[in-house]
Amino acid sequence: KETFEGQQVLRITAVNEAQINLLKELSANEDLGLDFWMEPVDESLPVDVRVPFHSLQAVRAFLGYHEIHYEIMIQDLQDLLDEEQREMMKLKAQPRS
Amino acid sequence: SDDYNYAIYHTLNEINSFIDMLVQENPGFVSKIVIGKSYEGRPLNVLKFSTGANRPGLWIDTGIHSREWVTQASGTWFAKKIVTDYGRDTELTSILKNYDIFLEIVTNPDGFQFTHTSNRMWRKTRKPNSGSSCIGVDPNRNWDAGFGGPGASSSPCSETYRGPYAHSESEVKAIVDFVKSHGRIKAFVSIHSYSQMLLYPYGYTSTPCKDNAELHEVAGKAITALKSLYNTQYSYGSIITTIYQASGGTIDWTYNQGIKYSFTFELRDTGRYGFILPASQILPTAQETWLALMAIMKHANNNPY
Repeated sequence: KETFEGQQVLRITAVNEAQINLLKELSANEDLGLDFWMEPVDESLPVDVRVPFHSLQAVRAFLGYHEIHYEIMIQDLQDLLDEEQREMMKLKAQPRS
Repeated sequence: SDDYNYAIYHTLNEINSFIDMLVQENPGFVSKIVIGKSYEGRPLNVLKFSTGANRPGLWIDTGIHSREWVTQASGTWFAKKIVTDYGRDTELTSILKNYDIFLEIVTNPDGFQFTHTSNRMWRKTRKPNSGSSCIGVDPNRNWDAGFGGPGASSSPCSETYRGPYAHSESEVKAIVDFVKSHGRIKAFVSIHSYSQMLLYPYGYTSTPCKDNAELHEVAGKAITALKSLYNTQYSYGSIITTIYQASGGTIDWTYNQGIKYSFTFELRDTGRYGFILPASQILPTAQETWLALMAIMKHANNNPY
């Protein structure tokens, strides 16, 4: 089972087409293992990307260097998935009224 | 099915058991059609809600991207809603007097099973790609509508890999064959998440579709109905103008088959949880989406073609 400890989902806000193009370059780099939940398309739309732990440093450096604004949408993906699983188990265990 | 817990996420087996239960409870109204098999051999189950023979049809599918769990959960709730409201809600009863409703809840069962067992983030189908170690095709890039154009990837390792050829995926081909053999599907709604949008063709070209004005009007009515419940904000428009260029998309193909009322939903949220929407939001999401679906089906019912 694939787990996602330390993985983060970043919400990136591009301010112009140049930054969108830089993000498209990033998405083309398959070594980083990025999973774009919302693709870089246009500065009017946010870009959401799931970043494997091993690429976090590089991606943050890239965004910092190019002064591309981002926020952390999900701090640790595995924590959220663990919560989802707990919820499923807990609510299944509850007898239906 | 009254005791089924619609407010939590369920496994593939639980959803398939629900489907069989609903059929059992509603003989003569609800039936199950197996339109094909997934790559790994799982049945592609479609619920049919019918009150008479030889009716034109309205199609709804959820879960074509397997990790979008709120869509399969919403589809389950829609199924129960149809059964509960038929004979009570005058609009739905009128719709079902003139149309059959077809609902495919788990449109990508292999991927969905994989999200429960191995990788919660899985989106695509699970068919291996010859010559590559990467698995799966994006089933929303595999349709014969602008197939292979910009807005899909030719790399099997990409999340938007279009596949080796149009309709290469059995999960897609099964729907293609069903729509063609039925021949009288009049509305087609494919439900995704997330980003809260209601979209209509085209995605593969910036040329407006010939019914652009009407579809824009219907989408506006639908999201107004949706918003009336919990004030959830949606944007709407054609795929290419609202999100991005996407080739080989489902509703571009259905529209080009002559199914005028072709829409795609992107459900909650706007970007707090993304695909990991808390189960507490399943019911409000399904309830508000149903109002939009009813607006679309009502328009189709009032504007036969």
